[in-house]
Amino acid sequence: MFEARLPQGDLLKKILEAVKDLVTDANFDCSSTGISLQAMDSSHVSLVSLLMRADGFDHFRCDRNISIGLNLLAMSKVVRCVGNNDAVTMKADDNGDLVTLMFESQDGSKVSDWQLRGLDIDSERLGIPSTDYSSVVTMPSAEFARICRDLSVIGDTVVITTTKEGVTFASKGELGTGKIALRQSAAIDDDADSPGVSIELQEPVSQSFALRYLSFFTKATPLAPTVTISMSNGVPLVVEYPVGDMGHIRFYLAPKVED
Amino acid sequence: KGSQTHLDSFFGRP
Repeated sequence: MFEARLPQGDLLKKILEAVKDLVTDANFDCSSTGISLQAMDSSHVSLVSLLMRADGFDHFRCDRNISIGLNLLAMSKVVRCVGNNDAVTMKADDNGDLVTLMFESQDGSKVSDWQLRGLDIDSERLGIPSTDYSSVVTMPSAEFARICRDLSVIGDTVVITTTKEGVTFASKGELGTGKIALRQSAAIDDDADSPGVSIELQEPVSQSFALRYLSFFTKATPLAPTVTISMSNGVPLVVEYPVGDMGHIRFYLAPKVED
Repeated sequence: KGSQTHLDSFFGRP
């Protein structure tokens, strides 16, 4: 059997909000080390990769590896009922046909039980090569979300350029052009809620990406105050948000190239 | 504007 209890149920809620618009159905692959999920969007342009380590749960039991296939939209509707301080327990039988989600309020005064039908999803896992990225930008997640939203007014593609001085996001369209530059900056009083902008630069990068997908990724903003954007010329970028201190959610996006 | 590439061409099947 599989059973896992997550004291911070709102993490699961935020995860579902972050992926439900990008991926319809996905397998939660459960093993003794934790839960992982890997899924591409239907057009094979982006990929989401989630990791929740077993040690982040206050109870975790997985007798044998199982894949629990779920419709993420249906799951997100159920998980939206999780109260912010609720604990969530996920359970499944050994074949993953039926999945139970149980939400418990902090004082134990309310318990709700939900059952979802498991789906048989045929998905291949892609081998993601480990890459030493040329530029790694860490910045406030809310700022990244805002930049994606603001530049979408002008165009559908953003050129992200990193230099020693900072990072720029530029877009152009029929209406005109827009460019937002961020300089490296220190965090304000080491306040985790006001992170600065930092760039680890092996080599400058300039690469084009579809704003539509980046905007989907920013649905993960409530998960964490910071986001890390890793890039090398000519390969997919990675946008990573930590999931508490138990793992991460990574979004990969294939670049746009000159015709 | 450029053309969109796909992940299949970067990430191999294991």
